[in-house]
Amino acid sequence: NQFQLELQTYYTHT
Amino acid sequence: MFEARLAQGSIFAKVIEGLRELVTEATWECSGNGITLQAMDSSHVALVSLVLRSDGFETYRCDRNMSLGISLTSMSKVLKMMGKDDTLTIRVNDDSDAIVLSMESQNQEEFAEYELRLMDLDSEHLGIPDTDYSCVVKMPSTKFSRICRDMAILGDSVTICSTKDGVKFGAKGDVGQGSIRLNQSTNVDKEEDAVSIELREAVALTFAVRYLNMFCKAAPLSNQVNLSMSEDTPLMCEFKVGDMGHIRFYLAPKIED
Repeated sequence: NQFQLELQTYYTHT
Repeated sequence: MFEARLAQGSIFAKVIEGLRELVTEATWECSGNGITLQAMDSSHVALVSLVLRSDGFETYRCDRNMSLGISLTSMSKVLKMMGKDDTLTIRVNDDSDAIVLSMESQNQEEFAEYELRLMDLDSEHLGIPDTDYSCVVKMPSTKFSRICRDMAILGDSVTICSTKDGVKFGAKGDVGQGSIRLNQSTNVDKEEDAVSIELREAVALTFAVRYLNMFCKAAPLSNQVNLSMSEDTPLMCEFKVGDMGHIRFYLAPKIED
């Protein structure tokens, strides 16, 4: 099974 | 007032077609430098960033910075009414709550004008750092589209493995499994047909193929696509918009449960 991570895990809100 | 004119209006239509499946509405940021847009899909795993520089337009005027909330679904429908060789002018008058799209036929015998109401949208903005990717694959965008379409038949995910010699796309699912391997081109007549790989480190990353297929809606904009990858980092899938800008899609990789 593979989880799709959200982009917020990598990039920060500005 | 904001006004931008493109002799080849079809380029703008292709940009909208490239975006509208991933994001149905988005805020366009207009400034003296050009038009930019950043938007995430509703599940927050993919992001699109568009840049159209002002010098790529025939004429461009932006008296003050503007944020324009636009339904891409509606804009796409309006742009379908445009002739293939029409000139397109986009205009927002001061204190107006609408964007005006004017289309002029090449022989200047037909002139159409449509207004779309602007929307109030909450926009989130993510800071995307400049990344030194481990690997950049450049390949024909039609080939990338075909591979993503084919992989979707086999499974939900596609694994992209890149080494210095080539790149392999693989998928597996209930019906079976398959892979396509492309070797780096050694000798091509046309640069647009080439597969080239810049590699510092080999990568193997898995992505949801459904999103890759949505990104491929932007393939008609450009003969080549750039896939930039590093382990544990979102993929950057880039299509150039002539020499006036680009559409970059970012997609978070999948991880083993």
